[in-house]
Amino acid sequence: SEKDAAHDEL
Amino acid sequence: MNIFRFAGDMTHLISILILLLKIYATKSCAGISLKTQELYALVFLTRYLDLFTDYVSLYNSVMKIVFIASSLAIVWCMRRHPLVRRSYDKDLDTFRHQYVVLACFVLALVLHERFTFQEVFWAFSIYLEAVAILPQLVLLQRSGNVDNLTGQYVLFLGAYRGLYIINWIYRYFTEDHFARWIACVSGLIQTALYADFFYYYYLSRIKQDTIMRL
Repeated sequence: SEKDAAHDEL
Repeated sequence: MNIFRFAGDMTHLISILILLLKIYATKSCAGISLKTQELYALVFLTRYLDLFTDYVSLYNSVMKIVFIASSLAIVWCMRRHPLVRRSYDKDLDTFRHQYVVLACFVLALVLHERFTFQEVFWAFSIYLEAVAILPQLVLLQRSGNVDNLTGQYVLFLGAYRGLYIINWIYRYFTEDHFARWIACVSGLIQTALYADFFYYYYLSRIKQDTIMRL
């Protein structure tokens, strides 16, 4: 699952 | 992850693959700006510094590696490949991109989300991506002819930006904490640059067609 990292976009 | 962002990443990947295919198949890089490709390689290298520190998802990590590897491969081909480098329009690709790099870095030192090494370089990469296409647009205007592969390359890049804007609108309405002003504002500026190119590109195409028809 996607951790809501600071920048989850490429 | 939403469909707009996924489609955006795919069109971005396709644009890079078009370029790699063109260079590999024709062993020529005529009409391609090496400076734009160097700027893109720098964008990916400075944006994905968190590749080994923050794991978001397998997709995210794989795509980061693919983008870094493909952009470096293009730069390497244009600089080192004995056949390809001969067709590089060195005297046409004269945009002084070092000033753009400097301006983006200064802006990143002023405008960023958090004043940390990674965040400043992330903001730098966002600003740099917005203007990275400039040397390519200048080269296209100078060389006059937009061969269809390069035209398609810019077309897919424009589609990637457009889909990302839809992705931000979608996320803004569906997620409560979504606020990514730096990427949004810079992305809008970048898309405006592409819109300008398309206006110029299709206008010149129409002019060419009318001249052909006359």
